[in-house]
Amino acid sequence: SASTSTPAAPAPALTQESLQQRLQALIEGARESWTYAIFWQSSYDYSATTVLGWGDGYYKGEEDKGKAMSKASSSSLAEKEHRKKVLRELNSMISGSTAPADDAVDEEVTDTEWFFLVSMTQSFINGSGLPGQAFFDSTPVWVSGPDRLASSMCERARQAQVFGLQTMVCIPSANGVVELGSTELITQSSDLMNKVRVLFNFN
Amino acid sequence: MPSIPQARKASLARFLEKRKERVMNA
Repeated sequence: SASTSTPAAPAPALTQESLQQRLQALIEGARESWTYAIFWQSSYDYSATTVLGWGDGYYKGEEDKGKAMSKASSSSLAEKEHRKKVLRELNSMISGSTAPADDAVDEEVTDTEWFFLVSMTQSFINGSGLPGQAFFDSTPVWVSGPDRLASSMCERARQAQVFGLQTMVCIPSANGVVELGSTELITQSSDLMNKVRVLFNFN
Repeated sequence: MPSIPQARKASLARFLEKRKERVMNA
């Protein structure tokens, strides 16, 4: 049960700044090693269909950077160059500069970094995907293990497995869904779900 | 990769900045 002796105080208004702080607090304060956290925010499109779109995300990365790089190196040379090119373009767009990018931008883009970046372009309608399913059913979805991710009905979960993630979790809140992913095998924890309920209990 | 909507630029800018820090500290 998520009940505690004292009810959680209402959280402050939802802003991207406060979202970022909550996602960071969730990951940095967890016992488990999560690679990233994303908040998928609910809204309605012109036909009153519920859409979950990018709210904000916090990327921590893998504990073992060497492991991440060795995984990234399994991608083809063409894929590596494509990622670098996209990152350079995104960097130019953000910095507003056409000057050559610094060395950091040209560093190899790992699989989980790429998965996180691509996530910014995604959305889920009518209960689709793991985030949509969690929101639609108001029930957390916890998928742990490469085999379970690979055999998921959700394309995003299958993609996650290809990019080296072993655990993907979607926990619904009032205004959306908190998704966490890890390259480690992490078993279900009520502690994490309670933290999400407290941190993302905004109106 | 499709273009990133304006609303997501803050997330992207933060990701790129933190990535730069990670690479520098590696």
